[in-house]
Amino acid sequence: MNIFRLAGDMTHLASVLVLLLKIHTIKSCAGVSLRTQELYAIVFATRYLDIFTSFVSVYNTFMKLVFLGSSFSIVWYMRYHKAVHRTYDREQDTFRHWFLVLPCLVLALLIHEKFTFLEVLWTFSLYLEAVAILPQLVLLQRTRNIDNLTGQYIFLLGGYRGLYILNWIYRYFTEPHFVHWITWIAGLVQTLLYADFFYYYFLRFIGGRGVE
Amino acid sequence: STESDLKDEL
Repeated sequence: MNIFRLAGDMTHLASVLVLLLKIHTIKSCAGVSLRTQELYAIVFATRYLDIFTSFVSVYNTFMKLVFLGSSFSIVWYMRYHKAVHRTYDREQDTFRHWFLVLPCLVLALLIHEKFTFLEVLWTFSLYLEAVAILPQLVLLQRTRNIDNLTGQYIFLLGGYRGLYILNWIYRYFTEPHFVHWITWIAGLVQTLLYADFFYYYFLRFIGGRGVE
Repeated sequence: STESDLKDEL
């Protein structure tokens, strides 16, 4: 564990807490894509299958439970909680996200580090996470401007994988034979998809107005 | 991969 990795996990945790804060306290999911949340629930469900078979550390297990619990409860809130569901923008959140799942599964079956059940699903979760933000970014462009909490949520979610890239660079230079092209390329694609969001998000700070 | 040195990552 290095500082970049810890910063990445804390940023990821912060993004989840900001979204839960928004949904749980003001009972609103305005501007949030349910489809991205559903994809993230699948990402964590397929990435943390080994949560019961291989124990790494209390921290690792705790964080996996937090990410699993929060992603599924956010989906539940947005689908079934009356007050929250009412604020969900169904008409605008129309990205065909199921069309992302199958290609990621096929790609994981073709390109992986080891051909085992756990490994293929783990690789699938990497590919799926790389594109999971697309429905949210499309919704963002349709929704005129978004509230600060949603903007902060997306900013933190995009930043966490960028910090992971710094962690991989650090590990590459400090650990012999630390080479994982699949993880690196998936992480890079994921972070690059946020590029224009980051651009407008920083403009907001300079301009001092909402995220247009 | 899960067995290798990435398994401690989230």
